[in-house]
Parts: sequence; structure tokens; C-alpha cells
Amino acid sequence: ETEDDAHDEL
Amino acid sequence: MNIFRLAGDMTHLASVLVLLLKIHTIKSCAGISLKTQELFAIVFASRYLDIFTDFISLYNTLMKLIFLGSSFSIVWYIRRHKLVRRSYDKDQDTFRHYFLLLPCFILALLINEKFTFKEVMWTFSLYLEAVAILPQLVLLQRTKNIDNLTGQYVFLLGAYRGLYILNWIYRYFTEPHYVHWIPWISGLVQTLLYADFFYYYFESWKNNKKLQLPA
Repeated sequence: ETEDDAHDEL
Repeated sequence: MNIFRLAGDMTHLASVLVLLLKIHTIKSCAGISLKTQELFAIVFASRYLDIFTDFISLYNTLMKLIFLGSSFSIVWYIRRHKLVRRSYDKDQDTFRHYFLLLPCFILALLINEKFTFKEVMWTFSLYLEAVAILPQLVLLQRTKNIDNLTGQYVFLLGAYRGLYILNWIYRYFTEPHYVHWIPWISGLVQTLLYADFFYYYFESWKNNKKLQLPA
């Protein structure tokens, strides 16, 4: 997972 | 993780807890739209398909489990719990929520960042979440006396969306390639839907009066 990925949001 | 994102997640968590607390302790779901709750359950189920495939952090996995578990248990409570079911205003909660699913799904098929199953489902969940509050807002407008917990629940949900926008602005300036039009626009639409509610919520708070939305 890269730092700038919206997929790490809920 | 920045402070806006954390605060957003915490208000989101608080909103769910307030609702569960209301349902569990008072055994009542008066003023709560089952339609909205069903849409939220679908939103989380389609968004968190990556829960077993991509590990981001323990925090992330735990929060996903909480949102999945809470949204499905709220739906279960309203549909199946003997006492809670009785307090559900079926006749007031008439929004045709199924009609929101297909347009959101088609839009996700057409406009997405990557045409894969998981990505389309993720995008679908964003579009659906943007409009999922509509049945609840319609129900609030029909309810004469909105109880405090219901008002707080909707307020916390709106606050969560507002804080996520601040989180995106922060990330845009601090992370080099952070540009995501799809969550931004759908998140903005979602937040705008709360604008009217916020106005009346603050008015009632300022005047120390019970929350009532104009019909």
C-alpha cells in the first residue's frame, strides 16, 4: 500500500 | 494518519455507538430509517472486500470490522428484535432506497479509477454512501419530535464527512501524488446533503430548543 492511496481510508 | 482523519473516524465511530446505544438500551429505533441503515450495510460490505486480502494496519482492520459488525447488527435489531421492531415507523420510512442501488452501480461501472471487480465495488460504495443518508433525512423531516440521540447521530455522521474533506485537503498538500476525484466529489456531495440539517441543528442548539425540521 502506498502512502498516497485513498484505499487506506475508511 | 492526520488529525482530521482520526477525528473523522472517531466521530463516525461515535455516531454508530450512539445509535447502537439508543437501540440497545431504550430498545427503540424510533426516528431511525431502516432504509438508510440497510444502505450503509451494503456500503461497508462492498467497500471492505479487501479486508482479508490487503492488510493496511491493525487500526484499519479493526475499524472495518466494527463498521461491518455494527451496521449489520443495527439492521438485524430493527428487522428481527421483538421490541425494537415494534418501534420502527414503517409508514414514515417510505423512501424507495432500492432505486439508489442501480444508478450508483452503473455509475461505478462507467466512472472508476480502475476497471476491476474490487475497484468497481469500492467506487460503488462511495457513490452509494453519498446518497445513503437521504431516507434518514426524509424521515427526520417527517418526524415531529426528533429525539436528542437521533439528532446527535445524524450530526456526528455529518461531522465525520466534513472532517474527511479536511483530511483530503491536508493529504493533498502533504502527500505527493494524492489526487482522488471520485472519493472527493462523492464525499463533497454527501457533506452538502447535511448542510440543511446542520443549519437547523445549530439553530436549535443556539436557541436551546428541541430540534425540528420544517416540513
